[in-house]
Amino acid sequence: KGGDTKSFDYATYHRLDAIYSWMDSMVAGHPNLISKVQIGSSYENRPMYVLKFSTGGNNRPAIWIDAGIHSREWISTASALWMANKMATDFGVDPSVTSLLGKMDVYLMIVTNPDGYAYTHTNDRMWRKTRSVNSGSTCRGVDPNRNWDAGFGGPGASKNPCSESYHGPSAHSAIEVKNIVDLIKNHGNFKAFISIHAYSQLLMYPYGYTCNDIPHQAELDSVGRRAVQALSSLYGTSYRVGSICKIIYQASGGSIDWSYNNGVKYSFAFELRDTGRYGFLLPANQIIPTATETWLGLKHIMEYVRDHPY
Amino acid sequence: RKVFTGDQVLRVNAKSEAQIQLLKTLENGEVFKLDFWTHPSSSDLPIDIHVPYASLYAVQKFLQDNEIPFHVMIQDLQELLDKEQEDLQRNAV
Repeated sequence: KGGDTKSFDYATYHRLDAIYSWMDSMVAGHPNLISKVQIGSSYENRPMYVLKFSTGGNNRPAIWIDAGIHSREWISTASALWMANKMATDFGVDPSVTSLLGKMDVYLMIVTNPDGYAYTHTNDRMWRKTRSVNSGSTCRGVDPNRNWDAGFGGPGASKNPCSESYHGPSAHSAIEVKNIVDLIKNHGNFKAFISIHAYSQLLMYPYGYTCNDIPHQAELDSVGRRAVQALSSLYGTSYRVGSICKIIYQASGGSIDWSYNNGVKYSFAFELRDTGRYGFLLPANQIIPTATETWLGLKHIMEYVRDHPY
Repeated sequence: RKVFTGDQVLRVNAKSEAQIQLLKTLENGEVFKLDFWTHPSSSDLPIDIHVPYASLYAVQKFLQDNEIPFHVMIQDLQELLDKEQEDLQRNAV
């Protein structure tokens, strides 16, 4: 069981081809639990894969988790790799994970922006956006977390293609975003949508495009605070909890605002370590501690979603 | 491969709304080619700015002239990147 995922080094950062190869090993090692689903291709025609954790059933209620939508946030992708392996190896061992996967499917997208991720390994470690060509500009890329149809083009996103927060010409114009939107809409039974970013140590819920409270503000705030308690219980890492607009800044066109507005009540975004020593350049020796503590917070949210069907 | 030799990341702790507004003008300007890792929104949150070497003097002077507190979070971005690359290559081997 596990194939060469056993020898895979989770404590280092990996290139895209190594991650895609690891996915095949995961599927081979857990054929009755994990499948690799291609949800489309990126702008530069790289496949976009989701690991689907499922014990069967048809169109079960599901949890969406994505990592690495901003390509330079390597710790996000590295943590997702570790957590995928954790969920696979804990299934059948940890009653909580076993129960979760007995009722729900989990879709885990480890490299949400594959073109950007590849580019960070070859050309520019600080690259954040997609790699699409922008008509009329020499600057490339769209911020894939400003491109969703949720207050699109509003405050906290830029209309300048050279900006790191360029929202793109229209909502869902980024193929990487559209592929996810199509999957979520076609599936129709997602109950949670969790996006993993770095850094700043925050757990956020909607909205970002407006500072108005969401109808489920009290519930999501409570779930978030308990998730952070679980996360912090391991190393004492401090997190802040709140709506995107209120704990960082107004930002329109974000993924969890879109998911919430499309009926996925339990929509959250993590900002992983650190709070300002290394930023996007978190050393590899912090991957496993970061992933381990994040898993506790993530697991709390997933358990809550499992136990509170709607 | 793009290099960042001498680039720094500054951690700015704005003390007032007026300073936040000044930092927003800095963010919206294109002259210094700054990359805001975290953005100016409130004086409760630090603002991390990747400053290219060529803009370091001007940006630090701007901050000092406006009495905006800051310190250097990353002294030389390329040094960190070189170390990261070494680690990657060693692990790949």
